Amino acid sequence: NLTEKLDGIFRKLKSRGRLDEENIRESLKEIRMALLEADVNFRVVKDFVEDVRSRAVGREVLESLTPGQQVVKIVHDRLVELMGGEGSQWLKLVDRFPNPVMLVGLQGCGKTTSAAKLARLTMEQGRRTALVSTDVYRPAAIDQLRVLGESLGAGVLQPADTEDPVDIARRAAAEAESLGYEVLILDTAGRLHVDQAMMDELQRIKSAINPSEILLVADAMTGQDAVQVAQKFNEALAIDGVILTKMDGDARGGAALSLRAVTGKPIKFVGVGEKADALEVFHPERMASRILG
Amino acid sequence: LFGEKKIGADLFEELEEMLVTADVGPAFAAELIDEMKEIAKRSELGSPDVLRTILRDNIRFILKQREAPLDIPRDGLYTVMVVGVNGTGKTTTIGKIANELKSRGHSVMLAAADTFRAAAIEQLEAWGERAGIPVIKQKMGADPSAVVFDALQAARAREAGVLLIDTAGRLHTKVNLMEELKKVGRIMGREVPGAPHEVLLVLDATTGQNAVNQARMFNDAIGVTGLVLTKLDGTAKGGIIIRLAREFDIPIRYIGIGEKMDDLRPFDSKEFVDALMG
Ligand SMILES: Nc1nc2c(ncn2[C@@H]2O[C@H](COP(=O)(O)OP(=O)(O)OP(=O)(O)O)[C@@H](O)[C@H]2O)c(=O)[nH]1
Ligand SMILES: Nc1nc2c(ncn2[C@@H]2O[C@H](COP(=O)(O)OP(=O)(O)OP(=O)(O)O)[C@@H](O)[C@H]2O)c(=O)[nH]1
Ligand SMILES: [Mg+2]
Ligand SMILES: [Mg+2]
Repeated sequence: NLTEKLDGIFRKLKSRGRLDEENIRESLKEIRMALLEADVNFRVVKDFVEDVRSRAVGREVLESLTPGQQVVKIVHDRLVELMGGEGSQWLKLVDRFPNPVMLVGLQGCGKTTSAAKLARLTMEQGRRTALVSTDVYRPAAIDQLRVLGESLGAGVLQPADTEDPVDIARRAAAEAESLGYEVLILDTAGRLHVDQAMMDELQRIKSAINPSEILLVADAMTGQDAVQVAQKFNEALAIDGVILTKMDGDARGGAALSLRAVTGKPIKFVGVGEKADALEVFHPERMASRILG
Repeated sequence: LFGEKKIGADLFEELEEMLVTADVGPAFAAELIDEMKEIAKRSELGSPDVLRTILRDNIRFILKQREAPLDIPRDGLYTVMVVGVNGTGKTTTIGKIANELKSRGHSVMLAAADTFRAAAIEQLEAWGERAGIPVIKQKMGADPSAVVFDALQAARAREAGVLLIDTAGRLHTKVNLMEELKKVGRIMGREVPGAPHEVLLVLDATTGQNAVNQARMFNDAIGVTGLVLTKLDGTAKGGIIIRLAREFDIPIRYIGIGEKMDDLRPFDSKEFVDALMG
């Protein structure tokens, strides 16, 4: 593992009880490799390693740690700091009902499944919750959300006589309000961040319903492209946070750092399975350890 | 001489960044760059263009060896099991392939063996309807092996030429789900000698290094005989496929370039490298 590799590096050097430019150079190369292997974006890694270098140089090695452990600790702590910190860790729900919560993201990342998981969460808090799908493109997408919603006992709104996602959203919001729902979770169709027409559609949905929360749903196994995706979605919508899905796999999840670095927005939840109860709050320390492998 | 050396360092950094951001993987990228550095030293090549061409040809060579379209015999029943982790595009890809094979004169049938996920059967049925291709299904919650068994009987009875089997997305780390897949494979082999004739692993081009784990574990579990790389219409370059081409002797059958029926292309190594390196 990384600590062992770094210990090996330091054993070969004259360890002086203090970290300096010379003795951490090899370590920083190893750290860079580890982060790239974990799918953290190339540029994000560059900035991060430089940041770690400036923090590590001149640092005393604590008595209780080997120099390798000391460097890993600096890296780990910095990762936790970057991915944790300020930014609400929960949904921003207000007293204006319904609170529209909009889920967006690339194709297949887990939006529809996550919509149901969020509904279960808010219902657990005693908030009457409805779901609506604005995905008129994918075959059986609306059925998928309806089946999930019904098995939860959540309201499922399906405005009739319209095939326009913006119209569906607007009418569902009005219906949710008249029916007294506290939370309305909107599932949207998967789309490419470079599909201008589809990104415009999201902006029009946003203008129509004024969401309390917009969450970017992203797959934990996403590679270098996470940066482009996050940037475009955030520029178009000013997202409030991220749901990182499929964390029950063995992807290192470096995309988490890239997403945070590019948008400045917190990862609020992680998906850890296919069932409705498989949603957890994000833990930066666990994520940091996972990324470092 | 000094000037040329300086160009070298910047060029190699630039090429490394290009490879890594294409998801080729840092170790493999470093290896490719080291090879370039060796060549540059030995032959004293100063031109960035020549080095770029050498890299392009090198990658093309690796990929060309995995260029092999599905070769489906015109007699007998050919069975294709489609597998992969959640959300990669299996069901959509089946719709596209089914349509393409039908347009080439094959008689095609589909099996809805994802009996787990909400509306999975309905989704495949919609694709079947669009292409005018029959779909064999049971209820949600049925045993996938039972659906596949039924589908094989139906395919033989109707003398279908190709049967495409949609399976539920599953993470390669879930032992019980991988066991379920193995069971489906065994049932198929017992019913139809040689089945599954093709096990197609569908990979998402936006996936990073985890694709290597996926390929390894699916291959270890059931033996993968073909790859499909989807969502190449996005900005992800899918460079992980180069690593897979080198580490596994598995042909790359198709790429997915969109969500519509026609958004399928046979894998072409030249087009792929051109898209990767610009
Ligand atoms: N293992 C696991 N699977 C998940 C998780 N979240 C979603 N999935 C699965 O991922 C696949 C895709 O999920 P969907 O909810 O359909 O994804 P989507 O983003 O709505 O897809 P599109 O609407 O087509 O863009 C399904 O098989 C889900 O069951 C998760 O946290 N863990
Ligand atoms: N842009 C793009 N989207 C694609 C492509 N292939 C599939 N998709 C989309 O990806 C999403 C997931 O596709 P599915 O076919 O449901 O994926 P799956 O692997 O069957 O998913 P599960 O069965 O839930 O594991 C859908 O929104 C598809 O339209 C592609 O080549 N390009
Ligand atoms: Mg969906
Ligand atoms: Mg499917």
